[in-house]
Amino acid sequence: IVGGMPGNSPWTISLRDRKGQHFCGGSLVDAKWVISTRQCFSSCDADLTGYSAMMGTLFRDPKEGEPSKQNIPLSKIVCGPSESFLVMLQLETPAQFNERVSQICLPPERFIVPEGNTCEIAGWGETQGTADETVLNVAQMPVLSNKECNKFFRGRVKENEMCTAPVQIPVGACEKDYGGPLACQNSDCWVLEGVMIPMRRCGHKGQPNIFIRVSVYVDWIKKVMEL
Amino acid sequence: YRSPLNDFQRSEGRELVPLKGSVDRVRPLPGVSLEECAKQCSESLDCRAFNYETRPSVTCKLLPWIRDTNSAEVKRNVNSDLYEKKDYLRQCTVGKGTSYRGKVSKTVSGRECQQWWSKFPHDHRHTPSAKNGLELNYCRNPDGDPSGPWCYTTDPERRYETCGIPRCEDEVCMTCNGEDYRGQVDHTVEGLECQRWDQQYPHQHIYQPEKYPDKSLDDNYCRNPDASPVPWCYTTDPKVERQDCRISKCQKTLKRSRPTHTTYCFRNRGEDYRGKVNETTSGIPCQRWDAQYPHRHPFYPQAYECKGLEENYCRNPDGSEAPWCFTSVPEMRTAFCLQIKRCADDIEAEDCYHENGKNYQGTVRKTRKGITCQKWSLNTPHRTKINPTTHPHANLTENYCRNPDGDRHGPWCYTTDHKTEFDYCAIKQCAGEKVSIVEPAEKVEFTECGKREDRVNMKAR
Repeated sequence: IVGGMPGNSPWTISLRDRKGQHFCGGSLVDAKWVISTRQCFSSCDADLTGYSAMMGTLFRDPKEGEPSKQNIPLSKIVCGPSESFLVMLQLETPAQFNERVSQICLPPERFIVPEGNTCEIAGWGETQGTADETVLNVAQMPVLSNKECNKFFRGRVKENEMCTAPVQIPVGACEKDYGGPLACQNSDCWVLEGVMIPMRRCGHKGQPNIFIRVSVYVDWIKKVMEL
Repeated sequence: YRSPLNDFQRSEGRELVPLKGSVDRVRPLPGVSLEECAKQCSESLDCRAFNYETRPSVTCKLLPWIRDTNSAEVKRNVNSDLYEKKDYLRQCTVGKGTSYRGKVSKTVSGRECQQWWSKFPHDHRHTPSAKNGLELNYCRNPDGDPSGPWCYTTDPERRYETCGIPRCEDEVCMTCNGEDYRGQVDHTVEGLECQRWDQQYPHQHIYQPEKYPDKSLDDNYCRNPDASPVPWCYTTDPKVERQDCRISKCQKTLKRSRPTHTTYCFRNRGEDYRGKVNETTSGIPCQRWDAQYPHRHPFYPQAYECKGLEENYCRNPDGSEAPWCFTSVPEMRTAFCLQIKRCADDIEAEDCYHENGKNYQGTVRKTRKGITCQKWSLNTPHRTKINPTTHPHANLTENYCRNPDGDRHGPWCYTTDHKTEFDYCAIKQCAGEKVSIVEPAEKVEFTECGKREDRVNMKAR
């Protein structure tokens, strides 16, 4: 995360490759399911042996005996509708919820977050020198309507995408944050409204950030968990 | 620190079953540990393999055969692993080949070997014993001849001749940096014996075979699971963690662009991507592969000639998730180039549907990935929650794509691939029917999820 601060995001998980290295982010939407982005995986039927989701820690490389850390192997990958670039990842065993690990709510189907709502992104990715890279960083950003966002991107922002407003300092997702959450607060509950996708610039000042709009795919997410 | 298991080749979930009339030669040892079982077999002159059974109880069964059409056959058994002595299985030689116990019985020029017990047509002083392996007329090397196993020939004009059995390092050659090498070399360039991949001593390591099913981390054979320049192994010497193996390179084939290479998009992990994108996802220029600044690295283009490490283009020489590069920024060592598009792997749409396809009655029966649909009325390979009984008016006939639950992403089906419960079909929405998929905001209340404890900064007194 560029322009973020060390923070707490108990639904943000770190995806780990076979060497145990963090390579992408994700969000815990159920004790057994994580949502992330298709770009992080080689195929829709990738062999996930040795891959895992780490949670319950603020550190990118936590020490061996950190008590709250959970590292759960991934057992299944399911690709979302083609234009969604989403994947659902099933955990081999359910995550244990506690003060450091919790699931995030899904938005109502087809819900649009009102412009101006403040949301936050979180991840263990690159900071480009703006923060400590060894811990989970969180950055806040206000939502921008697609109509306004399209003024920056000449109409290329689609309905299944959503934007956050540009700010005058560099803030945004960066390498290895992709797949992680854009979480927005609704009363005292946090809702997964967006998923970070690869962007051509990290926290480009004066430019909106684009995310996949989760509310468009809530029916698919529920169906995957149910079927 | 050498494990007695090093002498054996493991076949997981298998047992060796003697053919009729040989059962009495099996020696069962109940409750013996795996290593002890291997040790007993190694020390027994009569033992050539063992079944290690874990259920219903732990039993070590020492066997006087290996897989052979005349004496024993290999069968599946989830409760047993089969271990066979490598010396009897190998079709190549280690060192001078004095331990070779294979069944080649012809010399390099095609002459039949003379039986070792026989003194005709050539008289000699090698007497078969249980120890020296001079069995029947098989090629052996009882005197440590530098040219490997040999035999007396049945040709009176030719007393003896080498059998020309290849050395293990030459038997299977390697291409590129040997990531696909699956040969049987189990010693390093300096002659150290390799540690088994399924053991954690004397060296602890991350390459457990079950975590890397595509890397064939069998027994203690040299392999290259981490895209090193050549195959290697952990050694049984506690002072030497790992060492390269010497394996001959395959003769060079004509250099030409492989048909799998892509330039504008990448497939799977992008190991065959040969395009010219030279920036990371976030626009940072890549470091040249032939440079060692700002980042020192082992990916010298000349050592990885099959990996296309030209200029500073994004590549995937090590089996990462996608093409990547070392960046030109000292603080950021590597980064993916995820802006390169993935080549479309959806098959072409075969039909179109109106609205959300709830009324689709066509006969497409393939998913977007080309997998055949499962019949709605069957419960295999997937147990159906939506079927003709639960949705009697949805026309769930045969295995045609349908949309019984009004899925907004179109018709779908359960698939015949056991790994994919359901998927969307090779059908597109008919042209010009795009309708808005989002709705304006409304107040929603959540109760159980999305809670967290935010710590408030307390001011000190």
